[in-house]
Amino acid sequence: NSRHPRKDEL
Amino acid sequence: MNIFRLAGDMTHLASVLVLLLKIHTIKSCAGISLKTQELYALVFATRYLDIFTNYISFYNTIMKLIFLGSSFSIVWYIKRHKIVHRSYDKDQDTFRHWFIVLPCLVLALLINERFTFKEVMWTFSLYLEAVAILPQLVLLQRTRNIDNLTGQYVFLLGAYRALYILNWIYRYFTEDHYIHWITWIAGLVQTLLYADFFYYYFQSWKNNAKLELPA
Repeated sequence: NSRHPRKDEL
Repeated sequence: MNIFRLAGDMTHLASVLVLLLKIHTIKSCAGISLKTQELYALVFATRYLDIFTNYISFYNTIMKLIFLGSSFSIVWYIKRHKIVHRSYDKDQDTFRHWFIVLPCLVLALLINERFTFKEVMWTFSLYLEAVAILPQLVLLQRTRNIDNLTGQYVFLLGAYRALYILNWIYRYFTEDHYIHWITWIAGLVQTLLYADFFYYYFQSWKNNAKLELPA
């Protein structure tokens, strides 16, 4: 979700 | 997704696969720090709490499952496998977990982006990952001899974080609002911890000598 872009990383 | 991050993820994947390969084929974990492996299992457990609630992409979910599965199976192998656990040198691998876990937990409670359980756990996993390699580096200093699979493991782990720094720089310049000091500082500290290991790794590789760390 766009709320936390940084959470798209491992 | 950019090339630095993909390369970083693949290098990270390679590091755990090299380790699993070593343990599975030669049925030995000599030179491997169980403490570091347990800390990495904790890193993934606290970082991927939202694996089933926050779907990012198929790739993201698969990689999280691989990292969770491999880190816990490495711990299982060293602790439980009837043959492998005999080669675990618990007298040398004496780094106390709590010296690492507690400061990271306190720091995560103090410095985070939102004071919620999941956010604090995620921040804790970032701080913990930065220092999780310490027991392994201490063990390497003590045992002094580094077999090349262990050397490759530590090298790949350091390379993965260095590639992630390039990824953060790339994203900073290509995406607006991409500013995450906590992630960047923890990642930088982690990479610097590997710096001296890299130095000796390249020295031994250049002189084609056995990798020796100074006492």
